[in-house]
Amino acid sequence: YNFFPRKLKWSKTNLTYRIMNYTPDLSRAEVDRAFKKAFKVWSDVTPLNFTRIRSGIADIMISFGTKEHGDFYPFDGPSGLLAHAFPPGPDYGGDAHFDDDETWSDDSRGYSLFLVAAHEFGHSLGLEHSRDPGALMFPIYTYTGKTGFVLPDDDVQGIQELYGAGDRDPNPKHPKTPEKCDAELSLDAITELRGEMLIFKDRFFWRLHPQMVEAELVLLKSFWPELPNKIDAAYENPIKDLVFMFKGKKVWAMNGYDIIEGFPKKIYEMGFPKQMKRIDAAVHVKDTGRTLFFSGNKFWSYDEEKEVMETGYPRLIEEEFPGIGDRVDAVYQRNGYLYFFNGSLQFEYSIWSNRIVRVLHTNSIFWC
Amino acid sequence: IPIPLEDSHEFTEEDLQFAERYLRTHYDLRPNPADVMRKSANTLASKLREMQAFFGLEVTGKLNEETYELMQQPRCGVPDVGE
Repeated sequence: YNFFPRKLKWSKTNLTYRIMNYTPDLSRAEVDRAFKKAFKVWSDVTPLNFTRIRSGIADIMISFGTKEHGDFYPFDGPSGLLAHAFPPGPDYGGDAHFDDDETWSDDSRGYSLFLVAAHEFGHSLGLEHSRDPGALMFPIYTYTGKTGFVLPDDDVQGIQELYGAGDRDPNPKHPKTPEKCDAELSLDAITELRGEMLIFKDRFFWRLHPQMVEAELVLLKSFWPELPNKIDAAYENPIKDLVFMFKGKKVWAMNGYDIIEGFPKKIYEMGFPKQMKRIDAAVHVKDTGRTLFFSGNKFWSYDEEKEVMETGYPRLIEEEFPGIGDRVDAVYQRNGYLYFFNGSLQFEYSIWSNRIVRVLHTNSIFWC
Repeated sequence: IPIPLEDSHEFTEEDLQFAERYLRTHYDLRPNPADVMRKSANTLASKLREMQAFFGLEVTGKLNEETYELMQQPRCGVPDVGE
C-alpha cells in the first residue's frame, strides 16, 4: 500500500459525504446503495464514520461528469480513466468524480460502481495506489464478483496505519495476496495453457512463460469473470485445445479466454460417482492419452479419445504412486515426469520407471 | 518514445501519443521543452521504467507490446506516483 506525499489524512473520524448528481445507468436507489456500501468497506475496519448530507458542503463531494468537468483533470470517454478522487483536505480534498461516459452497473455488465467507488474513497481517505495486484487500491479495474467482497489485507494494513483499527470488523479474515517464495506455499491447481503454465492459488494464478523466470500474478476473475474466486483442479487437453477447470461438483471448459457453450457441467456427467464432491487435481498424460483425476485418497483414469472413464478405477493413490502421500493438491506433467504437489512439497515422479526420483519444495516451481 | 527494435512497426503515431498522455497523467511526465530532446528522451525512458516497475513488468524503459497493453486497461485516474 502507499500514501500520498506528506501522508495526508483527515484529522477527524466523523466525515460527511454528499451525492451531487446521478448517472442515468442506474436508479438513484442503486447509486445511493453502491456508495453507502463502498463507505462501509472502510468504516468496518477503522474508527471512521460516514454521514450523508443532502445540502451544503460535505467533506467528500461525489459527482458524475464527462471529459473536462471542472477540475482540470479531464476524463477521456468510454473506458480508459473510470474515475478519480482527491486526497484528504479542504475544498476539492476528498472529492470523488466518476466518468459518466462509462456504463455503470452493479454487476459485470458494466463497471461496478460499488467497486470503483470503494477504490476512490480509499483515495479520499488518504491511500495512494498499491502495487499489490490483489489490493482494492491497485490502479487497474478488475471485476471481483457481485457479492461477497472482503477488503484485501493490503488495504486494511494501509488504512489502519492512517486511522487505526475499528472495533466492528465483520470479516476479520482479509484475503492476502500469495507470495510465490513463501516456504510454506501450497497450491490449488496447475495446468498448461498453450505453452504457458498457469499456477492457481486462492483467487489468483501465476502465468509462467517457458522463457521467462518472472511469473506474472493475475486475478482469476480478470481472465474469467464467470469462474468462482478459487478452483480445485485444472488440466489442458492439448489435442482439443481445451482447458478444464473444476470447482466442487462443477467443471468449466475453456478455449483460451472463452468458456465453451453449455458449461459449467456437473462432474458426474464425465462418469464420476454422483456423490463425488470435488476433484483435487487433474493431469493429462500425453503419452497415454489418459487424464488422471485425484480426489481424496483415490484416483481415476479417463480415456479422452473415447471420452469414458476407464474400468478398474478408482484405485488408491498410495498403491499406484507410493511415497507421494495419500492426497494431491495439484499435478502437472513435463518431459516424462509427473509433478505431484502435496502441501509445501512436490514429488517428481518418473512415468517410465514408476518411482519418485526427487522431492522438492513447492515454491521451487518459481525458481525460489 | 524509446521502442524495442522488434516492436518498432507495432505502434502508430496515435498509439505513441496515447502512451505519452498516459505517462503524463499517471507518472508525472513533464511536457517536453522543444530544445531539450536528449533530456526528454531520458525522462520518457525513466517514466516507462517507473511504470514497468510499478506493475511488475520487465523493466526495459522501452514501450513494448506488454507495456502498451497494460496502458489500455481501464483504471483509476489518480497518478501512481508523484505529487
